[in-house]
Amino acid sequence: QEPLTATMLASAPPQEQKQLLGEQLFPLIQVLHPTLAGKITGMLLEIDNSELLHMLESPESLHSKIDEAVAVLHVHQVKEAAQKAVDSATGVPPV
Amino acid sequence: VPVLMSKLSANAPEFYPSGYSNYTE
Repeated sequence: QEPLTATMLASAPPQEQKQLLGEQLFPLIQVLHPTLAGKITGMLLEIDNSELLHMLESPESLHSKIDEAVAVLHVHQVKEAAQKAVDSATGVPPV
Repeated sequence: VPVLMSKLSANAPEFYPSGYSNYTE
């Protein structure tokens, strides 16, 4: 895969730009988090394109953003588990 | 200059590259 440049990205239609960025990000994330790659990539793609391009050029900033996404996912899962525990204790049927 | 850090959401849809298959042979 050739590295994505700002020029290449700008020449693509807006809806394809996220696809191009995702195609570049996914393998980099998959190396670190094989089972969460799809989810983490999706979360990162909600960031604006200029910041994503910067992350593709800077492994440190990409790694820190991936760590942030994993932390957000962890907090989310803990909250969901807590909510389920409360629901089961109060007899609320799971969604 | 403060760098605006985009807020990540755990509810974001998953992304897989075109032609990606989740199933291992």
